Amino acid sequence: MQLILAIVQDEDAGPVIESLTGAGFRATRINTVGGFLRKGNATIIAGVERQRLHRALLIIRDNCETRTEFFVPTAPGEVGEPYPLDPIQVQVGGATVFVIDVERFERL
Amino acid sequence: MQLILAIVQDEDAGPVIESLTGAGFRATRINTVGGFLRKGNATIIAGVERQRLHRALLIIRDNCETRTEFFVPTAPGEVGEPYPLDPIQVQVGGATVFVIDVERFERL
Amino acid sequence: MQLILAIVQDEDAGPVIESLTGAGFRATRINTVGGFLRKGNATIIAGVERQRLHRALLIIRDNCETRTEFFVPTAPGEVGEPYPLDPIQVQVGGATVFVIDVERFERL
Ligand SMILES: Nc1ncnc2c1ncn2[C@@H]1O[C@@H]2COP(=O)(O)O[C@H]3[C@@H](O)[C@H](n4cnc5c(N)ncnc54)O[C@@H]3COP(=O)(O)O[C@H]2[C@H]1O
Ligand SMILES: Nc1ncnc2c1ncn2[C@@H]1O[C@@H]2COP(=O)(O)O[C@H]3[C@@H](O)[C@H](n4cnc5c(N)ncnc54)O[C@@H]3COP(=O)(O)O[C@H]2[C@H]1O
Ligand SMILES: Nc1ncnc2c1ncn2[C@@H]1O[C@@H]2COP(=O)(O)O[C@H]3[C@@H](O)[C@H](n4cnc5c(N)ncnc54)O[C@@H]3COP(=O)(O)O[C@H]2[C@H]1O
Repeated sequence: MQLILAIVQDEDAGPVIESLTGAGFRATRINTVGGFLRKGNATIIAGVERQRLHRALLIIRDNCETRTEFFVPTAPGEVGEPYPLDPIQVQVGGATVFVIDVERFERL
Repeated sequence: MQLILAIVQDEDAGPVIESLTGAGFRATRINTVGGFLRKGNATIIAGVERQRLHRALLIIRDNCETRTEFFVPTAPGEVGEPYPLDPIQVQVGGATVFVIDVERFERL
Repeated sequence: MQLILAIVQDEDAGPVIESLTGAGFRATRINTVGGFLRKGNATIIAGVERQRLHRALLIIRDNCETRTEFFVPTAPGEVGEPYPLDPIQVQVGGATVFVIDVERFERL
């Protein structure tokens, strides 16, 4: 048994989960926040059997898109609030996926 | 040190956590959403020492109940909205538990 | 690749994340709830390369503070509501950190 933790963009979470459950996988959604852009995203946890891992990863990949977001860096102001600088483009990937080995799996 | 990730039904989360902390365990609650029924549930994370793992799993099992939920599948409509079909019964288990080995545990 | 799961106090989460991303680390924030005090806290997930783990842990440690919180135990009432007893002091640590080995890391 392996545990997939897939961090995906908010707009891709629904389609990923729908495709995973449609293929017989089980999944749980956590609403999370990206550390850099501070935008809401989603972390999907799915425990999958080793022989089905590859299929699950393909489903995740096929339902996620890479998008461009803008990050507005700020400079400290001499008086009052920090002021915004020119926004920079940031590439936000389809999915960032961690696969973790599960020592024990129980349905209690 | 092992990390328990236990996905439980929302109504069982409080009792599970109360019993775990009452027995001296530490736990953290994540409010999550089931991928299939899309109902709010809870994922409890509890780092436990190997020799206390069995006790923690018993506590989780004893505070969770299996329940029946209804899932309304839909069929595509010929005009307009997809229409609901007869609801089907779905068995939602007590707890789905993953036990993960922790390589390093720190209290900083 | 290793996965850090760091449970920190709500007020330290922002500074921890800002310092991690400022040092080039990637991080995702989960809003969680402490099992004992039932106060909102945060669980930060950060996948880091093995050789950068030590640096990441130092950043987490340096941005977290230990604080004192109060826990009000209750006694069962003879009539009506349980009644509160004298509050007890509880030490809430800087950070509780689990480091987990990642079997496979993918950017899809
Ligand atoms: N310290 C930094 N310096 C410069 N640029 C940075 C940066 N941290 C992130 N970025 C850039 O900003 C995008 C959004 O990051 P964010 O942290 O909001 O949202 C991230 C984060 O929530 C999560 N994530 C990615 N890698 C992670 C990791 N190793 N550990 C934990 N979470 C990760 O996946 C989301 C998308 O990440 P992705 O890499 O595709 O896209 C990232 C990356 O292109
Ligand atoms: N391997 C795994 N990885 C990640 N999370 C897991 C998991 N196994 C279970 N869960 C989590 O535990 C909840 C209860 O699952 P259970 O299997 O008892 O009860 C399930 C099961 O009886 C059924 N079900 C779930 N996925 C299905 C699917 N793909 N096809 C048919 N039935 C499904 O619907 C019930 C509710 O599912 P829901 O997804 O709303 O909620 C799930 C999900 O949040
Ligand atoms: N092994 C573990 N697994 C999962 N999550 C963990 C964990 N160890 C710590 N945490 C998380 O970190 C928070 C701070 O824990 P700490 O041990 O510093 O500070 C704790 C500790 O001093 C005390 N405490 C927690 N559980 C206790 C228990 N069962 N009996 C007595 N004191 C407890 O109350 C403070 C706040 O606890 P709270 O549960 O609200 O919040 C906890 C919990 O969310």
